[in-house]
Amino acid sequence: MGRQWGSAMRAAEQAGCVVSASRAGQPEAGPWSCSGVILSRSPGLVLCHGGIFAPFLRAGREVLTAAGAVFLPGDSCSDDLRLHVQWAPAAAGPLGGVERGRPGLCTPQC
Amino acid sequence: AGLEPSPPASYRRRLQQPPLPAELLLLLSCPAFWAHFARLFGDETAEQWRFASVAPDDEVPEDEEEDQLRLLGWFALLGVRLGQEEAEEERGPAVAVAPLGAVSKGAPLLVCGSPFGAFCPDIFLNTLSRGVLSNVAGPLLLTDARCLPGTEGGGVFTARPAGTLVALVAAPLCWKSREWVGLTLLCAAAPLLRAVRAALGRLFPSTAALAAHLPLEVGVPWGLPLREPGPPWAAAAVLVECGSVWGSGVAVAPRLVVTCRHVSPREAARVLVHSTPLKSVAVWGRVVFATQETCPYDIAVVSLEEDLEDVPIPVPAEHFHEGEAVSVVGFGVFGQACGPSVTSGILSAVVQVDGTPVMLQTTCAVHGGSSGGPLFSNRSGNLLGIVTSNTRDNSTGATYPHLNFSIPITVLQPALQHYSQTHDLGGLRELDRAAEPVRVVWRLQRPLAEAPRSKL
Repeated sequence: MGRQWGSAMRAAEQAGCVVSASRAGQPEAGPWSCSGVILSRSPGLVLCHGGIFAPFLRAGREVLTAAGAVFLPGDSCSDDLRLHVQWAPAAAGPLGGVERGRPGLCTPQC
Repeated sequence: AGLEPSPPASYRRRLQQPPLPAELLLLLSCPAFWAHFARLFGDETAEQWRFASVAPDDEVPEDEEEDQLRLLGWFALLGVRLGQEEAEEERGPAVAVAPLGAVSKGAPLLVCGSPFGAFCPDIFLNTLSRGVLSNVAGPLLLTDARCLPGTEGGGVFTARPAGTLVALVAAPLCWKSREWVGLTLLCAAAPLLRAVRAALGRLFPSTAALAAHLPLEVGVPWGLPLREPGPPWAAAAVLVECGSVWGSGVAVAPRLVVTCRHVSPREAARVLVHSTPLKSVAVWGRVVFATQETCPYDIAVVSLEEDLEDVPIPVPAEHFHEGEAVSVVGFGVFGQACGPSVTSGILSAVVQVDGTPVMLQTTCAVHGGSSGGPLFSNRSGNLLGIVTSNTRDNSTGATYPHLNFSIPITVLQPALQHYSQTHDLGGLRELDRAAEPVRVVWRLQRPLAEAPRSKL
């Protein structure tokens, strides 16, 4: 990628993260996950897609299309919602992470 | 002397923190995004569109499909509980936000998302994809950067100023009438963050203070008129309406537009030509020439009753360089609902017959409605050709928007110039006498190396 992209790439990767949602006590349910953007690191603020919260809405998905619905407070979701965020550290270092199965993904030869 | 035993191999692709606990502060949507979404996707053609991770032929219950549409424009603000160590270490550059309208159509974009979300972060975390801003309808943006399921919510950044946040991914995959469109639906970041600020202020007093930590908008001050969409040459693309059929075209002289024969097939037919909607000028014209049905060059020429104002006349290219960066500008996908889309790629092939280019192929995303639109060189801005078609595999029915065909402008330019100067159609009529090898090429057959010799 051209020079113009070097700093843009670093900034994009520094701001990127992945968000996963699961149900407390039901590890087999979900997880639901998506990508996100780190808006602030202290305090930690992340903006991500709202689709992963649909299964947790107390009032059901219809609340998303209620006339004029522009925002819903965080307690619109059930108490068993568990959220985790992962991102790349600013500094390089040995790989962390635990070897996990790769459900549903494979690499067929072309 | 042997080297020190190396530490156990460990790939260093995606370094990551252990997952950090987070809490949902609020869910929010951008009303203007919905308004434009309804305008572009919500009319009678709504059932043709699919924005899902599942392929269009996978059966999805109707209510679930409606759910997916509902969810498209919703985003969430999370509070992440950082330990002391992460808080101190994680001091990366703060994100800056591009105001709505600050990034013009055709500008390069970088998308950073994690395909398949949390399934494989050590492999896919923060994967990059590159494209251009293809179209803009208020806060609803389109890019031809290719994204996969799981990248929803990922950030979309500009190259300059480095890493300025433009948008978030709303739907990574779009299908229309079962054709993969190859475009990604985005929601502009500036209006989203304004909605976050407004919501934080109205929620609990404790969260109002968080608004001070949200990134600020930089660049073109808010409120200036939206910048002229796209690179200067993109404005040469026009919408051509011929009865109930519409397609794209390109102005090659103030009163001369070239489009495809299958857009306006009949000579003497009246057509209406619209320049880019920001000018919303429509001019009547008449088809003065259309190639025969048997001609491999799918071309028609429209003479206008008055000049097209403010439409730049592109410079025709004289040479083609395979691999060069190119752009297609066409009204595919959205047609009259908003301005032309810009998609980027490279000139993937120049097919020649007897040393003369007779067909161009590109990797840009080309959709129904883009026929007749211009193909430009990004480097020179010169007009390279007229887009005529993309590719469908008849055995599977699959359409490939990223393999498409254009007529080199060098085939047309001499005849167009002659007609412009003399109003004599002789040069254009010559196109109907294209040689057999050219016909073979446009029938997508292998050009015969040489006529098979008789054995007698």
